[in-house]
Amino acid sequence: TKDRFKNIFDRVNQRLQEMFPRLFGGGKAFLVMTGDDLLTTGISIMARLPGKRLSSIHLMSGGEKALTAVALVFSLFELNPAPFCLLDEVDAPLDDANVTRYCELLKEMSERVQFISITHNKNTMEYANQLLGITMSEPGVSRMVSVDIDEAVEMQAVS
Amino acid sequence: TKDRFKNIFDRVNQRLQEMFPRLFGGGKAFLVMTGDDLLTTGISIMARLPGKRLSSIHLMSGGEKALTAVALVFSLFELNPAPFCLLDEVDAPLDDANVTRYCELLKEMSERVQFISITHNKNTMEYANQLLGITMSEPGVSRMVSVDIDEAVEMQAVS
Amino acid sequence: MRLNCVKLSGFKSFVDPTTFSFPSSMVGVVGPNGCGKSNIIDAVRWVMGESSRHLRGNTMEDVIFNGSSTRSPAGQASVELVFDNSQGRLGGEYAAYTEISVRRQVVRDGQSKYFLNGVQCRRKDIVSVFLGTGLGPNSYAIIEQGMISRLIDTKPDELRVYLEEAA
Amino acid sequence: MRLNCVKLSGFKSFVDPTTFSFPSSMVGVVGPNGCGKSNIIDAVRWVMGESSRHLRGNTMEDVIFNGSSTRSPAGQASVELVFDNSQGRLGGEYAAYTEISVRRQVVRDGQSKYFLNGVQCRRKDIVSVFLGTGLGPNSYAIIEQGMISRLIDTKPDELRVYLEEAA
Ligand SMILES: Nc1ncnc2c1ncn2[C@@H]1O[C@H](COP(=O)(O)OP(=O)(O)OP(=O)(O)O)[C@@H](O)[C@H]1O
Ligand SMILES: Nc1ncnc2c1ncn2[C@@H]1O[C@H](COP(=O)(O)OP(=O)(O)OP(=O)(O)O)[C@@H](O)[C@H]1O
Ligand SMILES: [Mg+2]
Ligand SMILES: [Mg+2]
Repeated sequence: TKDRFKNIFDRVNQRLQEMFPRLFGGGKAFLVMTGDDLLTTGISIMARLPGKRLSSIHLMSGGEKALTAVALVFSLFELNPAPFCLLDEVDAPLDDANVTRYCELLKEMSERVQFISITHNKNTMEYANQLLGITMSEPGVSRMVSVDIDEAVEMQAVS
Repeated sequence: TKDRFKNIFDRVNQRLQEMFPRLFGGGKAFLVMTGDDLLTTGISIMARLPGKRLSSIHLMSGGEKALTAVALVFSLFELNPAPFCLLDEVDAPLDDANVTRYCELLKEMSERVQFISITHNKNTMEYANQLLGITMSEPGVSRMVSVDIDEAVEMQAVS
Repeated sequence: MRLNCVKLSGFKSFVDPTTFSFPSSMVGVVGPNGCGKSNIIDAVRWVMGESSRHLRGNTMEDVIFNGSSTRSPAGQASVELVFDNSQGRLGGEYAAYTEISVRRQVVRDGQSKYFLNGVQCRRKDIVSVFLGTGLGPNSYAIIEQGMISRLIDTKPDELRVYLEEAA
Repeated sequence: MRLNCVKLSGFKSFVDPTTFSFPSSMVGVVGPNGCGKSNIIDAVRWVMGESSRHLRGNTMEDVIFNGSSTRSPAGQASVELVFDNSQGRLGGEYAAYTEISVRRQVVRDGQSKYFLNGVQCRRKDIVSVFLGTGLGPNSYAIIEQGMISRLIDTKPDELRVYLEEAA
């Protein structure tokens, strides 16, 4: 129904407008409807990165696109928040500064959400309270071992 | 023509069989034809990683798939080798050990090919003979500056 | 409703019984390429009712440990999730339990079996336990490897559908 | 036939004339997200005749610097590649030159212009200079961001075509 869609659109849009500047340290992003009819319109993302001009997500850099998508994912997550969130290598295309802001957002959200993050990134490892190392010293057989950050580097878990 | 396709298939297959163990420190990979007719058959990649069982590329991990694709890309490159090769963040999903083997292969190939690699990876930066840093201190305006590896880390070029 | 632990046995590369405990709210999972990290994510999706074809691999057989150079294939796969329900967030008949255990098991050439707190049940019982918890088929609680780049390439019409399904 | 340098002016985020020199055979290009690294790759593909719609953005306008909070949009974009040809690998009429310069320029609302060693020419002249050098529309000399993951997802029928085109 039209009202239901408008309601979802507005709720996700509002959260996206909050999340984006937290992740990028500024700027803004919002959803736009690509058509006129609420029942059939598509949705796309427009964003203005700090100091840059407004553009659609497709003209951004690899890392900028990825972090914008993360802002959208967390906005969708908040529509129906689960008690935990599993993230598989979400930080891979991000540089140092962006990973740090991303981790700060996770840290704040972790007061309500339990985050389990698979990562090769040393910054993300430093933000974790607990590090679980997976090894395959016996070929093809996975084992778990508790590690600290130096042991994680040693097992070449870092990229 | 059938002969032409068989010829290309064999040449790429041969290089793939050489490249793969160099990148993974062992194991083997090869191309297979998915159909019976040389004129219409598709091609897929089978691989056996060190200590693991033979499987199609689709059952591998994210990093394993990426490095296997790199082996294929270099095999295709060698069909018609250009004097230079531009690589944009090819090392992103690779762990420490895989990045190192990848860089060793680049180093050897760089006797014949000039490699220009965009990277956020500290290992790859260490293998470079020359580091070009791109900055945007004026928002939206790119500038180039020559850097060494400590300056690259400082500009938060590292992920 | 925290996730206390995940237990795997015979599931993909986790041939030996392995328990992951998660006391903390910021957990990092690390290891080299191919060591099995994403397999843990597959395990959680599998036990919550995801059909095998949405995980890598097309068949039920692809989730059972299929052998290595030192081990022969396993005969079955089992994954169990244990949730802390001390705040009674899970409703219905399980509201009174302080811990909820959800388990899925499959034997080669067999069908999946599901268990809630040790009692066999149907897949739809598992799904209904999670209704209203934010976990379920359209939730954004599990962001698998590559999902972010797929989302970036999503066309406007598909993105609209994602929004509607997520609510 | 080494690539000696790339000169950009007004191309995407490189509004000011910028020269990248590559004396070495193992060059690393580094910088934070969004600083312009992939734009350099786009510039090389553009000057070698790639149509704008294969680069990010759909129109010619998307390659000209379109302004920032401190600068107004540029009126034109120009990219020049300078190759070392001291080994005479480039054939035809250019075999005698020790350096080959290839340049492409576009003005807003205008058509692209191509130049070989400063002399205006057609796009097909640029393309034919590179025949037999391993550079050209189907070469694997330029691996752009995301190409590896696209290759992984390629179906067998498409992969066959890639092999045939690469030879
Ligand atoms: N049914 C199975 N039996 C045994 N091993 C399996 C099975 N299915 C998958 N594997 C193995 O699991 C490995 C993949 O594990 P996974 O995808 O979890 O790696 P990862 O730790 O996420 O790596 P990356 O960092 O590269 O993403 C593959 O190498 C594969 O051999
Ligand atoms: N025509 C244009 N005019 C001005 N700026 C542009 C233009 N086209 C693209 N840009 C800018 O260039 C930036 C993208 O640069 P690029 O993709 O090269 O980044 P990158 O260094 O590769 O980053 P990453 O590490 O995230 O991949 C965008 O932020 C965009 O604002
Ligand atoms: Mg993985
Ligand atoms: Mg880039």
